[in-house]
Amino acid sequence: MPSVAISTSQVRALLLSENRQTNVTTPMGNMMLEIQGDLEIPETSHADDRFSSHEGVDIVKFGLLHVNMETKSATLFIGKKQRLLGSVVKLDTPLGLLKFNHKSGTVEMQDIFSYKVIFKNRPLPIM
Amino acid sequence: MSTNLYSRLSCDPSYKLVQLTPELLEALTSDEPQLQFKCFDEKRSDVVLCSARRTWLLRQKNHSNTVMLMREFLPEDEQTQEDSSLFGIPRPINDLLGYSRTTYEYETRATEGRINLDLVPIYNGEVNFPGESKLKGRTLKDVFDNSPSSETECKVRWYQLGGCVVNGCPCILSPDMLSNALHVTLMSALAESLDFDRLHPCETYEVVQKDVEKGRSPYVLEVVRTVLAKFGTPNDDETWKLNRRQVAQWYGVRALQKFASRHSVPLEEFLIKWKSTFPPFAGFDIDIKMLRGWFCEPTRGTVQYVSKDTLPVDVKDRFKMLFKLQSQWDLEAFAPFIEDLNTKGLKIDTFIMKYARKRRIGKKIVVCSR
Amino acid sequence: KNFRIWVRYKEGFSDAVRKNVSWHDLWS
Repeated sequence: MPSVAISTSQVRALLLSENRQTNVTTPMGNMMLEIQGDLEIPETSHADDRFSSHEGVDIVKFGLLHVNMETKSATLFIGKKQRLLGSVVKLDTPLGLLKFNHKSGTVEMQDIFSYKVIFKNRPLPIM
Repeated sequence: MSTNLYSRLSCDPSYKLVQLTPELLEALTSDEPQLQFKCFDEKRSDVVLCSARRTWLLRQKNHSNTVMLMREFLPEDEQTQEDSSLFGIPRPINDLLGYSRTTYEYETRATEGRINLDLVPIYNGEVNFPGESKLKGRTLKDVFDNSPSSETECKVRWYQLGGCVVNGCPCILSPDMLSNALHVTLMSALAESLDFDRLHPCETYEVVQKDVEKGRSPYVLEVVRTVLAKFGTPNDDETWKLNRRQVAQWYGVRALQKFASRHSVPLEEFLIKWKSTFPPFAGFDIDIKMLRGWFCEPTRGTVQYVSKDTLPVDVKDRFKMLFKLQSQWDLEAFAPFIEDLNTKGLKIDTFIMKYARKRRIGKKIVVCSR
Repeated sequence: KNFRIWVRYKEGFSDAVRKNVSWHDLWS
C-alpha cells in the first residue's frame, strides 16, 4: 500500500514559535500572488534585459508590485502596458505549502500561507 | 512597499497547496507522530491524509485563477531602474521570484479510516494456525501501517471486526469462533462471579481456562482480549465494561440466522428462542428493536432473518427488494437497511423519499414503495 | 521584440469542481 510521511518539522517550529505571517511575505520569505486571468510570460529566453538567470535557471522580470499595508491595497504593473488594482487578503483557511521530491519519494511541508495578494479587476492601461 | 517580480520561465510543478483546517493545525502542533498520505492502491483508490488519530479524504479543488508562489531572492545581475520605469511608485526594496504555479488546492474532508484486511486470515480455532498464511511474519503494526487509516481508528476498528493475534499472526476470528469464545467467556465469568463492569483480560482468561477441557484450548489470552474489546468499553484501569446490549444483539443476530433464516417465525416464539441461547442466569435484556437491520416482518407478528450479503448494491434494486420482503416498514426499522447507500450524507428521511413514499399512520411514519 | 508579458483577464472565477485524488495525481 503506497504511503508517504509528510515532514513537518519546519512548519511545526513555525507554529510553536507563534511566528505567524502578518505581511505579504511569510516569515520564511514566501508570497502568494493570485490573478483572475492568465499570466502570459515567454517560455524561452530573449535578448532583452528583462531576461536573466538565477542558479542556472532562466528567469524574466515581469512586473512591479506595490503594497500599502495600512490600507491593504496593492497595485501590480505587468510589463510596460498593464496596471492591476488589488488587495492583500487574509485567507479563511491557511494553506500549507507541500514540496514533493520525486527523486527521494519524500514530501515536506515547507511553509504556511495566511495571506495572499489578489488581483480580481480588469487590467487598466498604464498612463 | 515596492517589489520587483520575476518568474522562472519554466515553473517547478512539485509544489502543492493543502488547506490547513483547525483539526490539521492541531495535528501539526501535537506531539503525536507525523501526518501521512496513504492509499489502498496506486491505481484505483483515493488518497487519504492520516494523523495519529484521524483520517481525512483528500479532495482536489480546481480553480480558474493564476496562483503564483514566489520567494525572496537576490538577482544575480543588479540593474539600476530608471524612475520612469517605476510608474510613480517608490523604488523597490526587494525582489521576488515566482517558482511555481498552481491551479488547485487540496481540501480535506473527515472520513472513516478503513483497515486493509487483504491477506489477513480467518481464525476458526485451527491447531496449526497460521500454517502457511501469507501474513506469517507480519505484525499487527504492519497491518495498521498498510491501512488507509489513523492508528487510533485502526485499533478500535480492529477489535470491532473481531481482530486478534494468534501465535503471533494477525487474524480475524470467524463468527463461529467469536460466538463460542463469547459464550465460554460469559459462562466462566458467571461461574466465578466476576464483575461484568470490570473484566480484566488476564483474570478472565484464567477463569476460562478452568472451564475448558484439558489439552489445547483455542481460547488463548489474545482471543479473550478480543472478546472483551469487541463486546466491551475500556475502563481507565485496563479492565473492560461489558456492553450488555451489544452482547444481546450478537446473540440475537445469531438466533435469527439459526431459527428464522429459511422461514419466518412468530415473534413471541423467536424471543423465547433468542433468550434460550444465552448462558443460564446471564440476565441480558432483549428487545426485537435491537435487531433492526437484520430482520423483516413478512407478515404481521412474524420475523425473518435478512442477510446483509443478499442486499443489492444498487439503491433502486435494494429498495425494490426490501419492499418485496415487506410491503410497509416503520421508518426506524427501514433506515438501517439503506443508510450505507446514503453516501452524500443527506438526512435519512430525505434520502429515503428519493426512492420511496412516506405515510403517517397515527404517530408513526411508515415507508412504502412509490 | 517578439515576446509578450501580459495578463489575459478572465471575467469570472470558478472553483466548484472537486475530485478525489489518486496516488498518481498526488505525484504528478
